[in-house]
Amino acid sequence: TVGCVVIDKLGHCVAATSTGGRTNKMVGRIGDTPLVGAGNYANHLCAVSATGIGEYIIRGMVGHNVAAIMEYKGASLAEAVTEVIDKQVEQGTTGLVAVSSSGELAMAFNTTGMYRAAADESGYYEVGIW
Amino acid sequence: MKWAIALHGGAGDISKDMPLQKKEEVETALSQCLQLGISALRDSCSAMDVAELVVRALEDNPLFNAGRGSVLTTEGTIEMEASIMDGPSRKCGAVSGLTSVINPISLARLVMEKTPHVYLAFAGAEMFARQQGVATAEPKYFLTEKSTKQLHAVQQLLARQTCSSEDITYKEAQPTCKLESSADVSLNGTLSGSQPFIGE
Repeated sequence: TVGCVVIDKLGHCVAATSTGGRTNKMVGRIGDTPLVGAGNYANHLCAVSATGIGEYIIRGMVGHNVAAIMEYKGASLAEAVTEVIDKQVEQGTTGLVAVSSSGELAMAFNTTGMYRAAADESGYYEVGIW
Repeated sequence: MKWAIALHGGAGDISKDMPLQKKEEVETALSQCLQLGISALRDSCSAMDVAELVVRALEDNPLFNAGRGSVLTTEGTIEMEASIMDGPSRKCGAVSGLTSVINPISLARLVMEKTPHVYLAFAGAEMFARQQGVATAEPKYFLTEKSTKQLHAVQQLLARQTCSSEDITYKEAQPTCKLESSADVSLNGTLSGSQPFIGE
């Protein structure tokens, strides 16, 4: 899976995700990526792109849950992402990148690694695997 | 507002014993895709344009599991998926079951912008791609040596398991499967620890 979340200078959040799925998947299998709210989601508060084992991400409605925790619990992006990755989905199954409408960035995973990179206008720049 | 961007190229059981050359290749590719997005944001491109641009670059890179380099199904075919969503308007577009579209993310955006629908799949999505004139390619464009080897490795692994075939087809969907440990098969479908990392 690959994905990208962006907030532009106008405060516009967008999430985009694309995938080939997992090796040896059944013909006709649909993963989390195209299911709105699962592997890809954005609203007025944040944008989220997830990766990992799709069936767990679908069951956890990962993308929407991050947004919902922010909206209804008043949590920050980091708090919402931690809640979802650490408590709401099976360990070893999920990673995500996210950005909030205030420009906060989050990259989290409960697998051993996630190919990832992020930057913002202030000069923050990170590329990581583990 | 200040701009910000984050991207990923997949998560899973990534061995820390990854060869240095492979690690550098991956980090370079991630960095190049990030730079692409940074440059576009500095040029005041919209978040929608930047997200599509970056994901297209990731799709085009066979190091990652999307577009070229996508994994194979049980039948050895390619089926790709993508979606894109605009936060403020909540407009979105999604596609799945694509076999020939070089950049699924761009087709997802066209679903969002050119149709009243959210999601097109399989034959309908391919037909829509033809109507929109997006770039397509023969299966050999998407196939890589890595994806072919991955499929054979997984199928050989599954054939060696002692449980019945209906139990082992999808471990996570079949709780009765005798593959006890998640360490038995990594997210990339290879034996954990005993094989070199070959991507998600």
